[in-house]
Formats: sequence, structure tokens, C-alpha cells
Amino acid sequence: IIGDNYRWPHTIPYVLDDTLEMNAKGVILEAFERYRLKTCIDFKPWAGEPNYVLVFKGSGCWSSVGNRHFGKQELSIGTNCDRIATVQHEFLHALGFWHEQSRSDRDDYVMIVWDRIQSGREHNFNMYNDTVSDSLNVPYDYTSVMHYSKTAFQNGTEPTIVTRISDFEDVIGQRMDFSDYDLLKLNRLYNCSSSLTFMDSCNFELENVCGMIQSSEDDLDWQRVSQVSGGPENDHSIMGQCKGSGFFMHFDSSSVDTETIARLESRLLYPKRGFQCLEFYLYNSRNENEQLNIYVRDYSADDQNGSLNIVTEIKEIPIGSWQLYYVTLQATNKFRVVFEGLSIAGASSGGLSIDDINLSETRCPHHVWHIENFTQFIGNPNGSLYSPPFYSSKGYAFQIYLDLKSLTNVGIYFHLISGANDDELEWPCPWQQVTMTLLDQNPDIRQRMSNQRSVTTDPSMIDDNGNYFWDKPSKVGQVAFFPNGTQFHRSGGYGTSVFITQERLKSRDFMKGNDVYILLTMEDISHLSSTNPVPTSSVNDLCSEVTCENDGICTVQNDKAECRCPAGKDWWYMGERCEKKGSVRDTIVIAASSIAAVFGLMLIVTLVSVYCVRRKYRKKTSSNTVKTSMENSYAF
Amino acid sequence: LPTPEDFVKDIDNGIDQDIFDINQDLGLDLFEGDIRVDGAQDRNS
Repeated sequence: IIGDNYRWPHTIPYVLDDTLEMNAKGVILEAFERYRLKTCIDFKPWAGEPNYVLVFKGSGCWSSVGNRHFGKQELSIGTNCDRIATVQHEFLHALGFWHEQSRSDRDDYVMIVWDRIQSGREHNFNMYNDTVSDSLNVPYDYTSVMHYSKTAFQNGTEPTIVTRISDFEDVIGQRMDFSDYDLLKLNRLYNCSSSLTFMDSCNFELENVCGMIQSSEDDLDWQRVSQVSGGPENDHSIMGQCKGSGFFMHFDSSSVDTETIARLESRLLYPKRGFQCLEFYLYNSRNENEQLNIYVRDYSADDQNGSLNIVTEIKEIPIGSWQLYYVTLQATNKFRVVFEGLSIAGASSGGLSIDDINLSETRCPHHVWHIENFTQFIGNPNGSLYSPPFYSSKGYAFQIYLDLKSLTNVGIYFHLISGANDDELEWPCPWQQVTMTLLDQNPDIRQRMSNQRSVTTDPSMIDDNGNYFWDKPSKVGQVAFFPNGTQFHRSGGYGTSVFITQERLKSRDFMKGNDVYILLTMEDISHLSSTNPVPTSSVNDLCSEVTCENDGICTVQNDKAECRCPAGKDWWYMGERCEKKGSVRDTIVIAASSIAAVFGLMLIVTLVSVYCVRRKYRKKTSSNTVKTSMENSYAF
Repeated sequence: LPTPEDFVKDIDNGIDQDIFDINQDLGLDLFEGDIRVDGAQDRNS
């Protein structure tokens, strides 16, 4: 939408209303992380700024377009809207974006079939001319998260939007993530030149290897190559699809007859948040004794050379295929990431290779489910895949079920399973949010459109038999067996049968080298049950005794409940309970009254003074007249 | 062993509802499906 007054500041104040579902709250925070990674837009809890976004559970999913300067601007994430791309979509509206197919040049790219649109719903296919809406010199985007799907507002089964390039007919309407052009437009509109959490991405295509350096404290160097005779035969970024490109870094330990190390160090990096996620692909072509150590070279104020701190040792690296690894770092000072290949003497040839490194100040997924030879399962009647068992940080054991049997859609479900800690855990399992992500394996983290869904365990949820759905699996689950024959209990699954269409699954880089990765995170979100600020039981108790008027919000500061009062550009509420209203107009009236009063007072003082002086002189003059008269009478 | 079909709960009931479908099912007739216009939630109102 054209107009600077519709823009928000780069950091948008927000309030997550208590009406929101727990799962929605977690999803909204995840959506904010995508903004932080890919744009310069940040979000902060509202602290009394004139304008802010109130995210609440209204009826449906909706938003206003742009900053309307309402003070409190509502954005609804209602039932079934708790999907990350839906939240991204609604916040793009709030940031000033219309739908993609409403732009002025849309008829060049799509045909709107008016007689297939429900009667009275034609207004949904508005088009704005270029005095109202600006596409910022970005081409029409079929892949935009802001585009309608082909079935939008249809009165039958035929599509209401037909793309002029037929290949895009099933592309429009994706609700996975920002497209490249969504990001280009947003970053142009808000003059973004960097993001808050992205640090580096390297696929080694350029000869400068992203500024990485060979250490002088080792025995050998890593080499930039496009293939190795003992493997890998090609890189991971483009899987060797382009002759003359597709490079990776290789540590050749085939000639080594003693323990040998080779260190590759990243350029200097400057953290902002204090936690980082390092992601890379690793290939082992030698033997199981090969090892990769990850260090951080930390440059504290009094250590100019940097001290080398070990983060993790990666051992037992599978041989003969690219493997995805995540490593959590906690750098707070200037630092470098150090990849140390460690080779033990041995007769076999080969070595270690790394490719597609991404470093960002985000949280790493807790678990990675790597599915090899994936295509054989798609649409197969036997396409029911169960992940290995995983444990959450709280100790809950769980498993993921991927349903590939359908010919159109892929389903994904989360199951609690019996585990070693069950007797020490709380049941029914309360407020654990599980995020399941089908990874788009684009080499650059900023260009990925990963497909993600989250579900949350509600301890009060009842199943069809009247049992608590999230109760202990040994109580409510069914007997199942691991491939090694071990018996366990598996509770009912909770998820979706329409996680992604098979057509989309086959697009982008979801499948790469016939490998698929499902990233899993299970975290406790019970702290989100009440907001503003992050609650504790005492926060709830203190605020329960305080009622803030006029949409003020109760917060706890220094163990004392206080009301944060709303304010606008020229008005504000004040008082202990936001009960009094102030405005610029009031101030002007007070100032003008004060000036008038002072002026009046000064006038009175002046008049009195003049009066007194005149009276004094008049008296003096009259007494002089008498004297003169006497003198004159005497003289004449 | 595979889990029986009825041992999973599908939160989408087998339908991939887009934003506009969700709003329509609720009887909303928002501007362009999901846009609130100047404080008026309903386009007609």
C-alpha cells in the first residue's frame, strides 16, 4: 500500500492476548523468528508505544493492511489459523501488503474466471492501480505466501484463478514460508540491509570460500574441490547438476599414517543474541574412525589471539552419503567457527567433506529424522513410516508417524510413547509443543520454504473412550514393537492428514539425493499460558487483584502489579488504573489558560502601578501648584 | 506394527483449509477474504 504513514517502525510492539490458544502463541513466536531471520523486521513486547499489534483469538484469521495508527491494532489468529505461514501472511498484511493477485498487472499473469466465483464474493478479486499499490519493481509472484490458491471463493469445483503459465496452477496459494519475492518486496519497502539473526551461509561456490581461512596450527589444509575419487562424487548444494560448478571442502586423509588434523576457520563473526545454530552437511568417505570436531575461537576483550573452545566431537559418521548436522553454539564475544578434521592412521583412502554451511542466531532443532531412499514410500500402500524414538528435554519419549499412503497428500502425526522417565513425569502431559518441519534443503537458509506444523499437548483433552488423550502411554497407548523386537506403548497420534501435497513435496529441495529430513522440536510452552510479561504464578496472582481500565494491561514490575496504559499520537491514559485520559489538546488549553492568566495578572499589576504612579504625580503636581501660586502672589 | 487409522486424530479433518475457507466457514465476509477495513470487521457493516 502506497504511503509512508502506513509503515511500522522496524521493531513492532505486540501483545499476545490471553484469548489465544496455547499452540497459536507458540506458532506466532515461531513466525516472528522467521521475520527476524529473513528480514529486518523485529518484534518486541509492547511497553507503552503509541501503536502496537494486539494478536488475539477472534473469529477467523484477519488483519488490517498497514499501520492504521489505531493505537491498538488488532490481528486475529482464530481457530485453525495457528499455522506459521498463516501468521506470516496476516503480519504481511499488517506491514502493508495486499494480496499478490490484486496488483495492477495481475491480468498479464492470471485470469480471473468471474462466472466461477460465488455470487456476491466478486469483491475478493479487486485490483489496485499503481497509485494505490506499488509492486516495487518486483515481478509477479506465483510463489508468494500472499497469493490466493486456485480454489479461492469458487462456486463449484473449477478454479477461479487460472495462471497463464499452466505450470504455476498448483503453485499459487502456498502456505509454507515467504517466497524470495515476498522477501525482496518487504526488504525494499522497509529499506532492510541486514537481518537480526542471520550470520552466514556458505556453499563454497566462490573461490574465496566465504572468507574462511586455513589454520596455521594444523598438519594439512582443506581443499576446495568439486569431486573426490573415493567420494563424494559431487557436492551437496547442486548435487553436481552443473558442470564446472558445485564445490565443497575436502580433508584428504588417505595418505595419513599418523594422527593428523586439518582446521578450517570461518571469518570473524559478531554475535548479537548469544546463541547460535550451526548447520552443515558432512560426508565421510574413509572409515568410521574419521572424526570432525567443532570449536569456537573466542575473542574476549583481553585475548587478541582467541582461545579455542571445543563445542562437540562428531564421531561414527556414516560412510558414503551426505549427512545433515546441527550444532548449538553459545558465543557472546567476537568469534570464529572452527571445523577440525581428525584422522587416525589407517590404510583406507578418502576423508571428510563439508558443504552448505549455515550459521544463524536461532535455536537448533532438537532432533533430526533422516529418511533415505524416500521416493519408494510415496503413494505406496506400505508407506507408513515411524521415526526412531526421541526424548524431549523434559524427558517425554515420542515418535513421529509419516503417512505416505495417499496419492495426493502426506500426513504427519505426533505420538507419545512409553519411555524411561515416565514414572517421574507429569501426566497427562501438559503443554508440550511439538514442531515438525519438512526441511527445504536449499543451501541458503534464507531461501528455504520449509513446511512446518506444530501441535501442543493439552492436558485436559479427552479421547473417544473418555481417557485423557495425553495420559501415560503405558495406560492409554497400544502395544507396539521397535524393529529390534523391543515392546513399547504408543499413544494416539495427533497431527494432520494434509501436511503437504505430494506435488509440493516433490518440488523445491524437500527431496535431495532421494533424502528427506524431518526436523523435530518438543518444548515446554506452559510459560505462555499468560502473557505480558512472561508469567509466573505470582504474576497471575498479583494481576488478578488489579483491573486496568481503558484497555490498559496489567504487568508486574519489581513484584508490584502495574497498569500499562494505552497511548496514541496525541492522547494517553494515566493514573494507577489508566482511569484518567490526557491529550495534547488538554495541554494546549492548560498552557493557553496559564498564559492568559499570567497576562491578565501582569495587566492588572501594570494598570495598578500606572494608576498609583499617576495618582502620586497628580498629588505632587497639585501641591506644587499651590506653592507656585503663593510664590506668584508674593512676587506680583 | 502400523498404527490403525482410527488411532490418530486429524486436526484438519482431511481438508486443507486455506485462510479464506476458514473465514467463509465462520460466515465472515471480510474484505478480500481476510482484511479488516478501518476498524469495520465486516465489509457490509
